[in-house]
Amino acid sequence: FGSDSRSKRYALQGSRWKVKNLTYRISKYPKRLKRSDVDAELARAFAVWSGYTDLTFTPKSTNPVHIEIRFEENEHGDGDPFDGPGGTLAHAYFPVYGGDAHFDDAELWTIGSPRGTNLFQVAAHEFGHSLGLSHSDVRSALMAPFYRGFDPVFKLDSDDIYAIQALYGKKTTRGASYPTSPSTRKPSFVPRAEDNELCKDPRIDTIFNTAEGFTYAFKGDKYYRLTENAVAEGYPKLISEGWPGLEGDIDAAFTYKNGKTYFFKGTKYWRYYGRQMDGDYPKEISDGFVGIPDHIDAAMVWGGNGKIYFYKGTKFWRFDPLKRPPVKQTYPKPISNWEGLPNNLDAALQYTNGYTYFFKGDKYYRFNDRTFSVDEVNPPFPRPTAYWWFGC
Amino acid sequence: IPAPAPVQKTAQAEIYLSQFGYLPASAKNPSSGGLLDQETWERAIRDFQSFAGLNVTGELDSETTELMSLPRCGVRDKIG
Repeated sequence: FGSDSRSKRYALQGSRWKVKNLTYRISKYPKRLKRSDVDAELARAFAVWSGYTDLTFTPKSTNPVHIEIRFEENEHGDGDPFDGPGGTLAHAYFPVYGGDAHFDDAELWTIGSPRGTNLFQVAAHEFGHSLGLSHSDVRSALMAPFYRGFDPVFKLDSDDIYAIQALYGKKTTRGASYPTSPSTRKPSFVPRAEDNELCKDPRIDTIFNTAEGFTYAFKGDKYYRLTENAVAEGYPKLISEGWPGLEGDIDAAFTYKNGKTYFFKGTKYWRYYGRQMDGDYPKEISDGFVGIPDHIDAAMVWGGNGKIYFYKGTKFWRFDPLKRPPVKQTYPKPISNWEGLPNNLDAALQYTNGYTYFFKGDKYYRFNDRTFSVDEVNPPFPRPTAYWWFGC
Repeated sequence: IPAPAPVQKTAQAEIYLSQFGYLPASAKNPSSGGLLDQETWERAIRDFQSFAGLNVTGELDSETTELMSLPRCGVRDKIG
């Protein structure tokens, strides 16, 4: 840093990994969260950094690994004891000191909720240290030292991006990463339109993320994996091959924080864990989702509160699996409550960049969770889905 | 998380400033009698206020003690 009049910016500790394909292991889990939820959230936290570099992070269940992750309380063997709820939330070691990350398990770690302390945000910060970043004095930066509360629309600050790319260079590879918001997506290659059915007719049946952070669009009996610029090469593929036992012409789909993906069609629904059917499906929607109608248009898990929203015609329902009944008497409500959204939607998605997107016909809308209305930006929404999502 | 109680005493502030790299580590244990001259103390506070984007007064004012009590990362802000 320069004099007091220095510009604010990131700081590098001085060490970094000499390799880019890093491994990690969660050797001690938190008391109050499900392991599968923690696995998914920490994978997302690592993906924050692999989205802007060629770093890759592979989870392992045995040592040796580059980065070991532990949830501990009080003194835990490194001479830097935790201090109970509040105060210090976590700490991590720079690469030269091993890169491990420790989280204070006296904290109430939460996922997708304004309560407690958001695991994803704190983990993404600590992994910045594990990669060689020090604290930034840019208050909006992820690498600022203070926890700033749950941010449903998380985006990496440019200061963080400059910092990590100063250490590991810009991203040159494609594939699963922490994508930027589609509003900044630019197709880095344009598939020949005749190869990509979605360019001719961009209307989709549904779109959803998997627990691993991949994004898929369904249309008829086929599915497409989406990268941050376009449709991934080698698609479409058959839904029945991707998710054995699943039918085509799906109405809606979402992945819940338990890491399981739910598919809806007509009066039925299926549950999958990864690509495997997770039990005896299909079942009746009225069985597993009491209060939700059949033949829905769209569904998603909203980042604002972690609850599940279903859309049909001019109405929407909110489903909270943790409540009885899961759908309050006050539902359905008019979709017009979601200011700027049309009725009769095709699909809805909370994208891995934290934004919420709605699709109808050949257009899509980006929803601003803070103003609770369609984002007012230039170029305005709705925007052509084919260009911004499918690389046409 | 219980509402953070602002850091009241200079001793706690001393521990905080040495824990996060603004004061020499010896200050972390004030009972060790590591005396601090005023200039070192004030510079440490100014450094923290500047890093945290506060008004740089060099005094342990309420805004500063309030920020010191917020949940944060345990890694030092100033590394050797």
